[in-house]
Amino acid sequence: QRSPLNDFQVLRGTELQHLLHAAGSRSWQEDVADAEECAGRCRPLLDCRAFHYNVSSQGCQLLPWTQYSPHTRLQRSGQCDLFQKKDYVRSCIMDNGVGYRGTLATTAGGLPCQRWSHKFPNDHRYTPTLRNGLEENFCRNPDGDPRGPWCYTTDSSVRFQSCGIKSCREAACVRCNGEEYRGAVDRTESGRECQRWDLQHPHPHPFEPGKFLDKGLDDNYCRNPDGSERPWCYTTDPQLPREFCDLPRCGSEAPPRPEATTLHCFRGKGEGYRGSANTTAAGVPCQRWDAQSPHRHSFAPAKYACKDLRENFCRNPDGSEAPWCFTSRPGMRVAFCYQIRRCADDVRSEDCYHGAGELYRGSVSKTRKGVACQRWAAKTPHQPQFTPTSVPHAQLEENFCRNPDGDRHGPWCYTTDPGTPFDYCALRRCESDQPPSILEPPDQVPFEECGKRVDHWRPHLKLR
Amino acid sequence: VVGGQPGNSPWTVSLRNRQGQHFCGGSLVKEQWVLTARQCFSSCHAPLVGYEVWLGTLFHNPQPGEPGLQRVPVTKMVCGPSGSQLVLLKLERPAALNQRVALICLPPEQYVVPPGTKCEIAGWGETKGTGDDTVLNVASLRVISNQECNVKHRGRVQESEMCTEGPLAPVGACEGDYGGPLACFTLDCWVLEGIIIPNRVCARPRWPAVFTRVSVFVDWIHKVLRLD
Repeated sequence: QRSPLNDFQVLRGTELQHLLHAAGSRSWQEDVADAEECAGRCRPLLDCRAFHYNVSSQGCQLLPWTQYSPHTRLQRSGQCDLFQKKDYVRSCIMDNGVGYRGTLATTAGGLPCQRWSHKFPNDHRYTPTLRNGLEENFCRNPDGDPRGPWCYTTDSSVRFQSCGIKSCREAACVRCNGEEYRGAVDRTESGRECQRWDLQHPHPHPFEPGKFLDKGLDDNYCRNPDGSERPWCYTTDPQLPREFCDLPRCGSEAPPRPEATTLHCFRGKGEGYRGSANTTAAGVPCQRWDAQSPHRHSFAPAKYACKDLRENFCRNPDGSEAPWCFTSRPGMRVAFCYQIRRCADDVRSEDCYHGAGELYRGSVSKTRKGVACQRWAAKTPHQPQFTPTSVPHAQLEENFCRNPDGDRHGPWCYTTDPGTPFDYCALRRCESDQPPSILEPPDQVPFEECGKRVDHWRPHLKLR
Repeated sequence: VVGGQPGNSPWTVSLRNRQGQHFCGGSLVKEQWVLTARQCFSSCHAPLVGYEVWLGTLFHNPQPGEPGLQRVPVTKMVCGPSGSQLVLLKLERPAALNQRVALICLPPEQYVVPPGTKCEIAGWGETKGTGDDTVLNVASLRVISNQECNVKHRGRVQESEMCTEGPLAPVGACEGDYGGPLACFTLDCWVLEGIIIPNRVCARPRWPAVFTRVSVFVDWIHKVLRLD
């Protein structure tokens, strides 16, 4: 149950403009139900190489060109997605490449290709048509040569030569368990075609590309979004939901960069944690990774060689939120090891301040995350409430860290990151400076109306 | 929550990841803002697409369409001052307040909860078999001074943290509760005095539990809301 969209690569929120054709020169077809129907219309047409799909009007516009055609350019678009036929935009070949319609025009030996419409310097019997795609002087495979696309050359002493275009399988290799694999193989190891990630048929699934932006769930290419042992895909075979793909492993596995691994704390999701914590946050001992009891699992150390699944140490082999393990308690299959401390991810502080830093007059001008500070006198990206004129005593110079509002947590600045109005600076409290203790007798507590709740428990709530 | 009882805590929210799984608690401090623990997120700039806050339900796995359930996407995360172990989450839209969803008060700046104050924690986290895993559990704990707490914790508890006593029976927060509230009843109001953060073990009998002291960071909370 393959979808016609399987022949297309999508660029979300993108419009293809042709500089020599007015935007409206190609008509829109509004009577389509969805992008799949558009693909169904475009796919059999030899002069349809791509189409726009308008996500709000649900109309589609068939196009005879792609982003690699002359006089075209890609443009961000709020309404359109651009679907292009894979054969025209992929830079690798499937099988022997008879379907290749890319624009490579030099041979593996570096010789320029002769235009197919020319009979000189090398005479031949091919005549370019829409069907055989013998366009310009692009590498093509009109005779099904097992070595893939080739061309006649402009060198009369070399009649023709292969272009050496890699197969999609060889063009990208798998490192570790393939979480980062972004190749263009769309077949499984048994040769079944993959289902698109942005479709829910024939197999519904949770991996919506828009929700997993970091997993590269493009079109129907093999990917590994869930920490499986290697890239896989859902298949177009209704009888087989998902299957691994047969992809080459990269050469020698370079060990993880030393700075990416941590022993006593974890950074980010803890994928680089290599410490020896071996209990869960609840104190339950972890199960050994090379054991299958009390919990059977598929994380065999040998299949995750680069994840260091030694003994029963907390690890994160599948991109979860934090290091975790299977537990030794039968009733609790897995648990996180949140008791492992997070590594501080602040940049190194470059200066120090006294008290709350109200008198700090240094020139540090970046936040603790390393983001450059906004100038106090600037109005973008953030409209400041504190300006050099509104609080002259604070000496708000340039974009230096200051503390114009007496913030107890130290000097801060507005940031140049549009998403972060303000942040504290790459500064630390001077060693000799101890903050006043707050553990004094509590003072009075003025409250608003919050903090109220219905306190009596209604047993019927247990009944759905 | 270990050693708790099914209960009601309308300011306690459930943080849900992209697969819709509960992974941490949080406290509704403004209609559009939830305070939770830094530990729950991989970084201050983690992509938030697909993360949601669920409010208005007592059930760990509420059915779609359950009356009162509110599912609000998280659009922004602001990390607290260094050492606070806190994160503020901004919601895509304000939560609708009703009998099942309420705000919790913030304490005055630098307020120190008197030892002996009755407080409670709430969450959908690990119960270690002591409670009902399918609903929100609430447990009562009593505040002790940092001085007393540091006896057992050998001076490691900071002033920006606070402690509750370790009862004889195992009672306390555990995995899945992090980010949730330590709410204390003061002057006829529930006040968010502490945030549940990971301790070395859960609910260890006779062992004081450590929380982030919210009153130390109330000024930061107000500033984030004001400058947003």
